[in-house]
Amino acid sequence: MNIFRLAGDMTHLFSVLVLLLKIHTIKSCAGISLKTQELYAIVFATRYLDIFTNYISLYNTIMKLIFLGSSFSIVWYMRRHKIVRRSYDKDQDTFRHYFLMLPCLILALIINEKFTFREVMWTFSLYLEAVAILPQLVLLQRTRNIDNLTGQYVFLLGAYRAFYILNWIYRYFTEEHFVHWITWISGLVQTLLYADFFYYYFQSWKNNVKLELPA
Amino acid sequence: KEQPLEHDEL
Repeated sequence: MNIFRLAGDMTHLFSVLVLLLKIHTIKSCAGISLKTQELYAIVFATRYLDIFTNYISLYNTIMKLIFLGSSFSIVWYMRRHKIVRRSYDKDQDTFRHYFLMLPCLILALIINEKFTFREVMWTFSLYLEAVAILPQLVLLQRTRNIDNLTGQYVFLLGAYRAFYILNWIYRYFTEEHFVHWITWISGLVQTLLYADFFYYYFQSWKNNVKLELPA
Repeated sequence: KEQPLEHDEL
């Protein structure tokens, strides 16, 4: 464990807490894409298959349980909770996210570290996570006024993977093992997808104006 | 450098 990875995990945890806070306290999911939340639930479900069979550390197991629990409960809130679901604008959240899953699965079957079920699932979860934010970014461009919590949520979600890239660089220079290039590339693509959001987020913060993404 | 034994990251 290094400071970059810890910062990444804490940023990721914080993004999830900000979202849960928004949904649980003000009982609203306005501006949040259910499709992205569903994709993230699938990302964690396919990545943490070995949560009970492959013990890494208490921290690792607890964080996996938090990410699994929070992502599925957010999906539950947005689908089932009688108040929260009313604030979900489904006619705006129209990204065909299932169409994202098939190319990721096919790519995982072709490009992976080891052709085993678990390894293919893990690779699938990496590719899927790289594109999981797309429905949310599309929704942000459609909903004009982005509220602060939603903007912070997306910002933190993007920032965590950027910290992971620093972690991979650090590990490359300090450990005899190396992190596989599949992880590097999908992490890089994921972070680059946030580039324009980061730009507008920084502009809105610098000029102290409401965050707006060009349509 | 050799391959990591397992996925130790989240």
